[in-house]
Amino acid sequence: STQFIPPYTEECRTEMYPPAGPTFRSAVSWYTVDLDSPPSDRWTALITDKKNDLLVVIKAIRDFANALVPSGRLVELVDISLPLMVETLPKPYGEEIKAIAAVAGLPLGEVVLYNIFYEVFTV
Amino acid sequence: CTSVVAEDDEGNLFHARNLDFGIFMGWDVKNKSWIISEKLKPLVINLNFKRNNQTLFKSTNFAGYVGLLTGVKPNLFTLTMNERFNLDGGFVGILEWIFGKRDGMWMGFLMRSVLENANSYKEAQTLLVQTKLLAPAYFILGGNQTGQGCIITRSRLHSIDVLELDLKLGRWYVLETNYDHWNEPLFLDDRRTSAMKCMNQTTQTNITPKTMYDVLSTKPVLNKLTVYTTLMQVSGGKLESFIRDCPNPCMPW
Repeated sequence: STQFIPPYTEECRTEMYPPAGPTFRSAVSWYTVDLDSPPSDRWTALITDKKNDLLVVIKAIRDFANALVPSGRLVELVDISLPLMVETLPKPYGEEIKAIAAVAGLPLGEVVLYNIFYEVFTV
Repeated sequence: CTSVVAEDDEGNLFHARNLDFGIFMGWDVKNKSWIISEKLKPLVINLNFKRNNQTLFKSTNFAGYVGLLTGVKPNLFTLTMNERFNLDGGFVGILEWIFGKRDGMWMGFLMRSVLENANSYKEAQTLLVQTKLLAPAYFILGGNQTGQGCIITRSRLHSIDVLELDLKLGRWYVLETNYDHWNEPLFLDDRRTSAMKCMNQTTQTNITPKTMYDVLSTKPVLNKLTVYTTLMQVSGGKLESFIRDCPNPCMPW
């Protein structure tokens, strides 16, 4: 009965593997990143494949930022100031982020934000 | 997040995690889900990082994110991180970075650098303990030999605590959610008690990646923030991951 009262604690589940049913949405596909190729090329195939999904997430983050600061100043700050930060990021990450932004056709500052989200989010 | 490193009776090491992300970033009332968590799910991918045409390490990532949160260096070690909330958080680190104090490391980049460059559990542990960070974090590290598994509790500047597997003390697994292990978790967010109950109920004899998946499928360890579950085995460098859903009723975190 406790599973119908928050925090909805269940009896320990068993026989859940192989994953199926309502707690399993899908398997995850594999991609290769060749570290011998230049940082600007490493992610091209993957980003080309996932571009639309990435656009959706970045838009959601932008919407969230605009909801927090309705004047649009926060997104403006991200778009103006974070591209400057990319040059300070350690190699090869800055180069890779620039290439991802270019392939996805996204503002560089917003891709930088996505890549430093952990540090931002712990605020 | 919930991360676990466990050792079975025969000395095999397994590492599994739920990645929970997106709290307070917009709640979809209609679908009873977190907006960002849902939108991240299609971006989950497994990556095979190769050098000289050979696998160097594998990871579960979000497309477009060049750092790492979950990975295995085959036959050497496994590594995950969980978020640690602290007043001296990422904001201070970012400000320092902007003002030119750049001796700290971004968390995702450090994870990738460790998987790329460390060649043993001990080497990885040293890097994770000693490198200055921009934000606090928990690192959960598994090795390839008996007793090699630990939770490293990090502030931005130094390691606060390292909790290791200790079979003699009966500690055959280490489990981390998002609270310092020596403190009680927030009563509204106690995934630790449920997860530990299920691990103890499973027993060391029966622990496998499959039974760890069972533990990570039990609410509230599985919750509305859970984006993916990854199962790793250091031996052979096995990594598999699954995108998750938490059907109602389910805790939002």
